[in-house]
Amino acid sequence: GVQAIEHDEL
Amino acid sequence: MNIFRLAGDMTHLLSIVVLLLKIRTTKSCAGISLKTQELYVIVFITRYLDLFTRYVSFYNTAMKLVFIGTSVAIVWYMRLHKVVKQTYSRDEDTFKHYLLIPPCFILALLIPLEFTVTEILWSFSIYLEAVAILPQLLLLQRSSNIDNLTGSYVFLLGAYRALYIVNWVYRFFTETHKIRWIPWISGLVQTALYADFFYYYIKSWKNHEKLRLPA
Repeated sequence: GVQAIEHDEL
Repeated sequence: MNIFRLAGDMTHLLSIVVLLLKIRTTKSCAGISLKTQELYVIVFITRYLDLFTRYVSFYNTAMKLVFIGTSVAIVWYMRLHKVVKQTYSRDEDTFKHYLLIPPCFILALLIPLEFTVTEILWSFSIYLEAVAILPQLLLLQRSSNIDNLTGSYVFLLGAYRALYIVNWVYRFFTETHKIRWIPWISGLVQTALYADFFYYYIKSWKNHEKLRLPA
């Protein structure tokens, strides 16, 4: 969901 | 993870290696802005609070710990190391960096991804990172003598941001087609701040001249 894509970068 | 993201992360890592190399081998932090480095500590700590709540991959966890650890180490060298701290360009590093913090925090309250503590702090860290280089750029403008390692450090930091933009374009077309306003706009602002520096860095490199930024 939203969380996964937004927070998989550094 | 695509090649652009990996190249961006590695460039970021390399910039930190270059900075630590300069500090440890020359025992000097001349030309490096403590203000910018302190902002990075805040950026990394607020963004990577999710170390406790979210697991993405071993790679992400390791990199987060490296970024937090090295940013704290750099500030430690500049503030507390008895030899290095004496080389700090204190009189030229005058940007009032703490003034950047409240607007970024207010913006994070107004435009967070979600209205939770971790999401607000995450947005805050994205906004703060976008402007954290300003004290360093100002210091370079004021420095009459920019050494190669300092110039390389700032160039690699800017290159890391540019590679992240390429990564986002690539991801948009290959993965989600999802618009991610917060990191994209912040990232574009952040990269744009380097435009002037890139211009003079590449020019000096092509002409084999010493890097100088006009004030």
